[in-house]
Amino acid sequence: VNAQRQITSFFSKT
Amino acid sequence: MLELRLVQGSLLKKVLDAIKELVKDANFDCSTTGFSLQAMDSSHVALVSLLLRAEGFEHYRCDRNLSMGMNLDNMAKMLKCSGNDDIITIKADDGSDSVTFMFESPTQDKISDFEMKLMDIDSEHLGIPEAEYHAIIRMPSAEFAKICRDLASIGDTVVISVSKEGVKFSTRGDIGAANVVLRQNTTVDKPEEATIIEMNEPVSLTFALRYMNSFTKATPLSNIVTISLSSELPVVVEYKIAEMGYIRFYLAPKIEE
Repeated sequence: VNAQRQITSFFSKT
Repeated sequence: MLELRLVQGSLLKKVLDAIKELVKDANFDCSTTGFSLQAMDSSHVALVSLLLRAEGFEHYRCDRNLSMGMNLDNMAKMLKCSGNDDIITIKADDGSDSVTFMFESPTQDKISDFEMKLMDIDSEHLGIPEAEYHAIIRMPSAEFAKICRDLASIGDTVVISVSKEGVKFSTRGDIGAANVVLRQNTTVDKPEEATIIEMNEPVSLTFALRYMNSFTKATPLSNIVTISLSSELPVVVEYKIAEMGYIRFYLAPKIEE
């Protein structure tokens, strides 16, 4: 099963 | 005070068409650098980053940094009222809760202004670090749009694999499976028809086709699309906006669990 990751798990808040 | 005059007003309409399916409300940020936007889709799976550089405007006045929250559907409604050859000027006063779009016909015989209410939008700004990509594909944007559209009729996800053979787009669904392989091709009549595959390391990633298809709404902005891939990073799908800047779409991969 492929799970969708979120952008926020790669880039952090500035 | 903000006043941005864009001679090729149709560019702004194309920009809106490119992002309004992905993002509903967004803050447009205005600074001495240019007119920009960063926003995520409601699921936080994709991110769009837009830059229209100040130098690309015929007149660019931005006295202080300004962030204007806009509903993109409403903005698109207003921009649709401009003629295709119109000059568009975006105006706002400091502290104002509205923005004005002024449309001028090329012969100056029709001038209209449309005022739109601004909104307060809480948005997180993400830092996007510079990255080394395992592979970068530069290809005709219309070809990329066709591949995404074709594969979406078969499956929900696309596996993009880059190897020394070329780049492979694969999908699988209830009715069957599909693979499209592109090889590097630089023997073309026009440079925008070339497919160039730069590979530092083989890479294979899985993405939701729904988002890819949404990104291809930017196709009218550029003949060329650049796709940058690295394992463990979101893919970057970039459309350059001639002499002005870019739209970059970032999409988080799907991973096996």
